[in-house]
Amino acid sequence: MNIFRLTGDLAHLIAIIILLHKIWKSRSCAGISGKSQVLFALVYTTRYLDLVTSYVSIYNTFMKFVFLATSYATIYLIYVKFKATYDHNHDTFRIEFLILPSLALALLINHYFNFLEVLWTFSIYLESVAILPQLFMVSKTGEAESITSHYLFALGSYRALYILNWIYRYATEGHYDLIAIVAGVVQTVLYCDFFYLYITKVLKGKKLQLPA
Amino acid sequence: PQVVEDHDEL
Repeated sequence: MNIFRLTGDLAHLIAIIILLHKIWKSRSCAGISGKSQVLFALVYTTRYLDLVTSYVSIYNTFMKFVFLATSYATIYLIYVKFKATYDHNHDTFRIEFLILPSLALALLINHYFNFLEVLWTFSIYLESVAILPQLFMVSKTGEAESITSHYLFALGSYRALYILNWIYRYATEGHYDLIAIVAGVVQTVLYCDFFYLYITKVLKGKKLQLPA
Repeated sequence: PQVVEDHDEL
């Protein structure tokens, strides 16, 4: 464990809590892409199946349960409890175009061809594009509430910090995982234009307006 | 350096 990965996991946890809190407090999921949340739940479910087979640390096990529980709780709030506020018309990204290619790629490019490893690889590829429905929705509505942009900033920062963690681990332990690194770079690059808007606008108190 | 055996990251 290193400071980059720790702050990355913390940013990830903060992002999830910001979102859950926003939906719960405002009793509304307006502006939130349920499809992205479904993809995240799929990512954690396929990645954390090893909860039953391998034990890394109490921290690792605890965080896996937290990510699984919060992602399903978020889906419950969006699709059940506050489904009246779910914005169907703007959450229209075809997620099968993300799931199927990720699965195909996981079957072709992986470290080992066994069930858990292919699912882990699938979850890595899927996570790199899971935010697209949300970014697509923000671009369609042309704007995002500031709390949603804080959520996106924390979520984007988590994988950016993981990149620093991978550099650090390669430098200190000689450990590297190219699949995670390439997917993590793609994932972070997808946030770049949002990061730019967030830093130049939201931090100056302006609303996040995306050129529609 | 070797490719990771089991995944110790979240």
